[in-house]
Amino acid sequence: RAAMNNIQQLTMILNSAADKPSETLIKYFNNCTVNPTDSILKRVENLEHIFKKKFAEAVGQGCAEIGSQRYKLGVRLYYRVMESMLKSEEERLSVQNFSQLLNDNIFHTSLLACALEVVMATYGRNASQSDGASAETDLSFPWILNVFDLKAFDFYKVIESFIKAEPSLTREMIKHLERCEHRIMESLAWQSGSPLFELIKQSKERESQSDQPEPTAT
Amino acid sequence: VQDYHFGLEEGEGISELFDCD
Repeated sequence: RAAMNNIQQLTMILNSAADKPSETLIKYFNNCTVNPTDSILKRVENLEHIFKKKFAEAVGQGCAEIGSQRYKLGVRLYYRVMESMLKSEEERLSVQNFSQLLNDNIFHTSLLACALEVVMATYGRNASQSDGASAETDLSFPWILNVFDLKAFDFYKVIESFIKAEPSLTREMIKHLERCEHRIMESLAWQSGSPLFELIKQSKERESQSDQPEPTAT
Repeated sequence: VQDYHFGLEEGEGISELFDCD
């Protein structure tokens, strides 16, 4: 019943949401120094092909249509959360030009991945409860990171803002995202190739440039 | 939400995390 309630709540939120950027979002896009509209729409389209292909490979071609439905819901949530995030950033920073953020490919891919993770977890939980061996269970986190070739560390960056921007998330979903965070913090962000190592290196370099030479702390 | 541990500091948001001005 809890799983069904989560699905019901999600579809209720997203039934009224649009599959494309709202008027408000378009205004934010138009305010940018470099208008990101085309690249955002193109990215959503490109990632749709990738998502649907990987989904069908995982669950079987017979269930490919489910992948389309999940992606559609994910895109609605992505636009909805993006709008809410930009509104609070506008309030916080008193600026309307978010050109750098809105032209950042990693930001968008991470945000869309997070929206899809919420959708997949909402439905996946239901599937795994009714059928322990369900193929859908295999699509749980960090599956989405591999699909979009996304670094766990980058995905981590959107989670907290996502939770703040979407007040309708169920308690269960917040807990799920928190579990994803913990997994990233404890292991995924420390795998080879993670951007975290380069950031630590840069931070150390800045430290050694600005400070007097001091013995390195453990 | 009350159980969630927020890590961003006061006055910090998504813009800072993606190195935006």
